[in-house]
Amino acid sequence: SHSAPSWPFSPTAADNLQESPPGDAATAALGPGPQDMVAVHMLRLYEKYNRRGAQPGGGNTVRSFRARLEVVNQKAVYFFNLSSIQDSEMILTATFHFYSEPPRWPRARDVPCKPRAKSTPCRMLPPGPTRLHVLFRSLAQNAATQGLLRGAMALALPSRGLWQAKDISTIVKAARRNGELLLTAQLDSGERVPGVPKSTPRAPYILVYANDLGISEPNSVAVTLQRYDPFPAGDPAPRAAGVRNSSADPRVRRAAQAPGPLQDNELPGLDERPARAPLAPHFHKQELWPGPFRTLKPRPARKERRRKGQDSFPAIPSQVLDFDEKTMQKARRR
Amino acid sequence: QWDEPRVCARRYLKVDFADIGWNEWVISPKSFDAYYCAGACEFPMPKIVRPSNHATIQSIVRAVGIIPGIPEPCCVPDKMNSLGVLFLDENRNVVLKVYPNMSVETCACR
Repeated sequence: SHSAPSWPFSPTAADNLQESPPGDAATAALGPGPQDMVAVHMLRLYEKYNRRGAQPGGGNTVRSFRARLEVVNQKAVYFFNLSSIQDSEMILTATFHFYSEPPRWPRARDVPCKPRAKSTPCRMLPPGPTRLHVLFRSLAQNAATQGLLRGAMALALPSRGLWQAKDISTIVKAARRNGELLLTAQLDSGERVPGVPKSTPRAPYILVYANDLGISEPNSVAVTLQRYDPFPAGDPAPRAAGVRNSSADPRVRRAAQAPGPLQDNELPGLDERPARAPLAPHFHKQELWPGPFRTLKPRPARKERRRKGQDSFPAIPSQVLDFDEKTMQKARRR
Repeated sequence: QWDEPRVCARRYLKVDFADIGWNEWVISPKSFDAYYCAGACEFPMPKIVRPSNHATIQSIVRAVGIIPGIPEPCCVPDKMNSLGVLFLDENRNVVLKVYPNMSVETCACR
């Protein structure tokens, strides 16, 4: 495919962004179905950042805005809803990208003239439009007016289909300053728009390069990425936010309990006392250990033990570790 | 994992956005190596855990036991890296944001 646009982009130059089929990375990332140019463009910026670590456009945020096409007074008008720009985002630059269709007829100068006979000179075809006029207006979200004229541009129409970009930073900054986050672009090439133009993957789009001053806050990722529960309310199996359906969930749950009965190292024959139970006041050290060695009592059978002091033994049958006599003596002495 | 060092160190952790339910709006990456910090900051702390001066003092106070209840310093991320994330905003427009401190480069006792 054609070379990727060289970004960060000097927005003043007309960027001859050739339309090219998105790479397999774009298709994989953006899913099947027709990729519009804005999605491919954003993916290129993402890949560029990952390759070189260069901040896109000098900031830490790039927002794209797709156009919504409407016909107003028989003119094609594109609406851009800029309301998703966050208050903490300081706009650095904004660019308007549009695709100029190849002219429907070759222009006079493009056709080599071969007069068929002396008497019939070349019939010069009427020149097609050579310029495209774009009027930008901004209006508040629910305003009923056509909006305030923010800027006008006359763009040269190339002789073949081409993506072009223009810097509209001042227009977007002024509109945002006034809180008018609905921007319209009326493209007028002087031709009558036959019927209602339909929206195509080649619809114009806007890129806004910004520096999010809040992105270094401790939990900035939650502000933009941690959202409502993606499953709509009333979902038959309401699940915790973000937890996938357990049946479809390929993740393996790992058991938490320890394998087999717990091993402990209690000394056989001694009357176990819960480690933390406070000793009764009349107990003294020597009473605990009357002689240097205590006679080993045969351990009561597990059942009796359990019956005798139900609460003092852990409910879980514990495995007694066998120690040799020498170890036992050492332990007692200690 | 059991034969990992006891001392404070970086441990491997791969985060899959599908596991935390963000895959509906995160286009790329699908997952990334985030890592995490875990391990002991016991006295005496080896140089490798790059203790701050305060952590050194705290671990001595704890070891000497002058004041009961002083915990040992914590094993936390020291150097971290950014991550570029491509996602859809609420109007389903594509956004690229470069978030700082998304993955751990080194750990230290603090």
